[in-house]
Amino acid sequence: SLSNNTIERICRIYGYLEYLEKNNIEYASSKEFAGIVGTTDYSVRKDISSLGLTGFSRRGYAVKLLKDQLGEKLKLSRTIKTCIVGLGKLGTAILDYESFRDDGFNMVAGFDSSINKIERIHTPIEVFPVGQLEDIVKQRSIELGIIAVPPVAAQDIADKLIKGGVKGILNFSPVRIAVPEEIVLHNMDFTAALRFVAARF
Amino acid sequence: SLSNNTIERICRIYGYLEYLEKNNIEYASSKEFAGIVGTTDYSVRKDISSLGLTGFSRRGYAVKLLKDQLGEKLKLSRTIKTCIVGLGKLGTAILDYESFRDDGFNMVAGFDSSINKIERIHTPIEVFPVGQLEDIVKQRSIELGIIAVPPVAAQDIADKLIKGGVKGILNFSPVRIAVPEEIVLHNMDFTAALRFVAARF
Ligand SMILES: NC(=O)c1ccc[n+]([C@@H]2O[C@H](COP(=O)([O-])OP(=O)(O)OC[C@H]3O[C@@H](n4cnc5c(N)ncnc54)[C@H](O)[C@@H]3O)[C@@H](O)[C@H]2O)c1
Ligand SMILES: NC(=O)c1ccc[n+]([C@@H]2O[C@H](COP(=O)([O-])OP(=O)(O)OC[C@H]3O[C@@H](n4cnc5c(N)ncnc54)[C@H](O)[C@@H]3O)[C@@H](O)[C@H]2O)c1
Repeated sequence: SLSNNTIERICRIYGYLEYLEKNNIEYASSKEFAGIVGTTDYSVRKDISSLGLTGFSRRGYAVKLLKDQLGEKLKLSRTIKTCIVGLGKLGTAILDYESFRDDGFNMVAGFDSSINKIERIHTPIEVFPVGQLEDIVKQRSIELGIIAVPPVAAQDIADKLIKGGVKGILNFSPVRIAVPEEIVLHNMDFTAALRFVAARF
Repeated sequence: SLSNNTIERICRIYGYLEYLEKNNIEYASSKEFAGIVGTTDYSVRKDISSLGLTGFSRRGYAVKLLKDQLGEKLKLSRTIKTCIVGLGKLGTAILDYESFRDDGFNMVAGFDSSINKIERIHTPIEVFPVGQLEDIVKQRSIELGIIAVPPVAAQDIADKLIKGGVKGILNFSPVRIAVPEEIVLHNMDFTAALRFVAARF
């Protein structure tokens, strides 16, 4: 099946196709996609054909068609039930971010260890004490957990999310988390991103 | 010179070496690095030797030595003056994030278009109305700008940061920004990261 690097590129191309569709652009070239994901023309065409897709004409790829095909192949067009653990500075920013819903990620619950925070927070999303994490994840069939707790609590929260039944985790805390083989884990590393910019000055 | 993909991998290996050093681990293998950045053993050794570094013994790479060498080659060990534009939900979370300073990124100023927000915000970092962005970036020789404004304002803010003299931009807004060739731009795309997790369920 597909390598992680191919899947990551396809997800970014999918986002770019969404942008083109919103701006009523009908065709796009593999050269444009290559610019977005930082690879070559050839490698983009290989990625797309590795999904068994063609649809390439002299004018380039038909934007709407390719987007729908990629969405189907990678199951990107369905809605994913998501929760966030840790309602501090970063967690509340993510909790209130309305674009996630448009992108297919339905934030169904938030959790925090501080009862005081749970009571004071103003959000339309239901929030719970972290003690109820496993039960709520199970009851609501939450598939994806976002971790925004301090580093010292991250592994424990990952274990609880997995026990509750999530399939994947997006981790914002700067520690390595150990998860079983079948759980999909991705780390959002702000510092690595800043370094990636500064190293190229 | 190095490809962007190689630089990105090295930045993540550098972060991992920092973690190992903090935990008093003296040696690490290229296999471990390959696991962290999602490539092969061979490709990691190629990345490291492409910087002209050796230091590989039977026990693996010496952690402290390799970290210092990578830090020097990619100039990761110097302090970079940084600012953030947009002090809303995400911007204030980033403004207050103390770890950036330990990682070498010194947040020297914050900016927002809302005077009300500038007056009410509690932070040890100096904040200014966005009208002063170009002057402050110039006066304080700010090298890296972080964009956390609504999508509609992102391009304008990028232009102002560049006029002020930044060398690079980390963009959190979900729009494509156009920058001149010599400016280093990196987009932090939360939605692409969520999709990268969900596509692998
Ligand atoms: N603020 C940023 O810009 C930023 C950037 C990158 C990474 N991070 C990382 O994201 C995480 C959150 O950062 P923050 O700035 O929002 O911190 P914060 O201290 O503002 O928020 C942490 C929240 O987690 C809660 N919490 C603590 N232990 C918990 C537990 N066991 N279970 C559930 N909730 C718990 C706290 O009550 C608090 O509300 C940290 O790991 C941080 O390193 C933050
Ligand atoms: N909140 C999240 O978790 C999240 C996640 C991913 C991406 N983003 C993106 O990050 C950006 C900020 O998101 P947010 O949730 O913090 O939004 P927000 O509305 O809470 O904050 C935006 C801030 O920018 C300021 N602003 C508006 N126009 C400006 C201008 N021209 N110059 C300077 N400041 C200006 C506003 O006064 C406000 O304080 C958006 O582009 C959003 O799409 C947010």
